[in-house]
Amino acid sequence: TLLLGAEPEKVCAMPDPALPDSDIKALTTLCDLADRELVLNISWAKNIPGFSSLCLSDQMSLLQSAWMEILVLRVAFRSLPCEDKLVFADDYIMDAEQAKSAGLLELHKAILQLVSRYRSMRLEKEEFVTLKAIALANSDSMHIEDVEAVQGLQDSLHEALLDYECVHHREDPRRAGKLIMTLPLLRQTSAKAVRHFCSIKQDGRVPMHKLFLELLEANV
Amino acid sequence: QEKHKILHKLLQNGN
Repeated sequence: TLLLGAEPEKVCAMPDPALPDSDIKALTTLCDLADRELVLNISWAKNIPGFSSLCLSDQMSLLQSAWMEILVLRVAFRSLPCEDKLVFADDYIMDAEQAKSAGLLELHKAILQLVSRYRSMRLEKEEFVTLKAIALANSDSMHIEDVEAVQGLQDSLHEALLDYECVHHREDPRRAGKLIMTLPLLRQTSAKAVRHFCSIKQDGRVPMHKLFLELLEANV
Repeated sequence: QEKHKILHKLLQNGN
């Protein structure tokens, strides 16, 4: 219940109507959207029960490792009702053709693979919010100071998922495990996204906001 | 951690 209540509000992409359509415009829109979502995701993390009790440096390490996984998982969940399209925002839905012109076809395909995995499982909102918190707590940062405290957070979120499945999916005792088993694909997809946006950053043609840049640099 | 000023600030400040 707390995780459902912590969910951030929706964000609109609002592509600049003054700019002509181009790959740069699409990427600028996405980077701006990501930056605004990141601010919300940091507030969200602070509302995960137990997260704010971690020391500040461990909170930073978890977010520095998992920020893109959180963004990708949110896009994947929003895209569940849309066949073959990614819902970056309600006003920014991208099909393969648009992804191709933005140079994002490979990433588009990778995220859609994740979407189809969750669609086939009929991922529910309660599972999505819990899985997202697990992805954050389980981000495998190499810089954790209080390993036991982070383990405690992982355990309590894992327990929440098991409790939910026990009540709502008695018919499939392996459902929690199946959900956890999607996390490697999420990590792989997120790593792909980070690599792609790092190369866009090096190109220097797309303006990026400071928080997005700061976190991209954390993953290099 | 020095380099991550914005993240640090956002975590320290209120929601």
